[in-house]
Amino acid sequence: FAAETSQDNEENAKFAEEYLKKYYNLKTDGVRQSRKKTTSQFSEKIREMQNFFGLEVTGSLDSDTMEMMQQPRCGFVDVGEYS
Amino acid sequence: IFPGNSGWKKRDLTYRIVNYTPDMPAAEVDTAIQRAFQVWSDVTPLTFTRIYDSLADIEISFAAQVHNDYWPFDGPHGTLAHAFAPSNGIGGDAHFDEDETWTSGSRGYNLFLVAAHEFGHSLGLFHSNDPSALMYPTYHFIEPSEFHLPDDDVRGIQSLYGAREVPVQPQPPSTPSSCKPITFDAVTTLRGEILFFTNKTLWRQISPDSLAEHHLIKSFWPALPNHIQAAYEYKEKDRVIVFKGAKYWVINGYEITKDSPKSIYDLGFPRTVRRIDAAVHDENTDKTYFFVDDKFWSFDEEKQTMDSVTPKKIIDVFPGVGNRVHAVFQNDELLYFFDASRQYEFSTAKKRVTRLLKSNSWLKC
Repeated sequence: FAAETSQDNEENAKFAEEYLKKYYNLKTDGVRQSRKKTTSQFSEKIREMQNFFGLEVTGSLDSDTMEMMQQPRCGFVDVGEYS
Repeated sequence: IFPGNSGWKKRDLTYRIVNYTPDMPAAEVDTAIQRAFQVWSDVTPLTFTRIYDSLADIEISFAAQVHNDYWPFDGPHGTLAHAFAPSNGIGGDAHFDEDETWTSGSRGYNLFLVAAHEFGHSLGLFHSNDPSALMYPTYHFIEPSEFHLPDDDVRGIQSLYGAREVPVQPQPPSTPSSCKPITFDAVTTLRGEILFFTNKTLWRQISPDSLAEHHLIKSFWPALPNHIQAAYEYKEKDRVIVFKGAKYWVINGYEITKDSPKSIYDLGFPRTVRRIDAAVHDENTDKTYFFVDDKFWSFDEEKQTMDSVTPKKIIDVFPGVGNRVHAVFQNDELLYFFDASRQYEFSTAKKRVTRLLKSNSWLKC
């Protein structure tokens, strides 16, 4: 996503990153990765989440996707390995 | 289900309530937990016995933020609870976020509903992407007295443990008197008749002065599920549309169309909507109204699209009929709204309730 995001987009992106780490095994293990790689992983995980919830698969943080992320929910992962 | 985890080897499991939330009386927590286990024992050979003084298979506790596992809670809302797949140690345990407001009702998060979901994980179920399923990840309030385990969850749990050998003894099919207080799941007209749906049956009012007949839903339409949630007639196209969960069935005349069921999201609902509480086509405005929780959507049948001015609050347009609608139908230009046990006659011309009736008044009561 574009670096020059407004404040609330920045917050949405941060919220979404936490969400995807919790429920879709997004890895941001602290190792500095190229922005390009991080962005593509981020979009890939958004696509995975949109696909799970039957949303339009855009890979971007549209309002429907944000609204679904803000729903109260179970703390269990939705996809991916369970350890 | 969890890859590589075929659930508990034993069928008789124990649970222990390690601590309580201050939000609810302890007795209500006990009842919510016991009923949440019953959701699963009703459809499998599993039994759940509560123990008090030693480690149980399923340890149930309330905690906030960081609590002796790798998944800290996050304060109010967001993550409500989590549970662990069957295994020794922490396996099967269920943790509820104490920063949430827990309740036996609808104000706050209903402990019975969340616990029933979490115990699905404790028994080996993963999340489902069927919006009608209990194992769908997001929370959605359903009146606990109306809760029935959706088919998707029944299939999942029975793939692990099989069906319950001794079927739960169904109540003797006593034909309930049509004059007892009755809560309808849905009401619709159909070619001049009025159909009142409740659980697995329907009352059929063929004409204003005939006695209502009582039938099993499946004796009319075997393909329809029981416990439907909404229904309405669209006379222009001689069809009745029936809703359950995130699906709907179209009845043309008396036949269910081949392409039923369809998805409610095809009608334009957002994915956050997971069921319709009630529906009616209003001949006065030529709009179809869908009622969901405390809001309603308006649908244009000709254009087959939702009107952009909705959703709106029910109380803003239908004052006096309450915050939540169980069922609704139209008769002689008046709308009849049903909540748990009352019926409100509403005039869209006068924009107000014109009569308060008993819910079973149409059944000659």
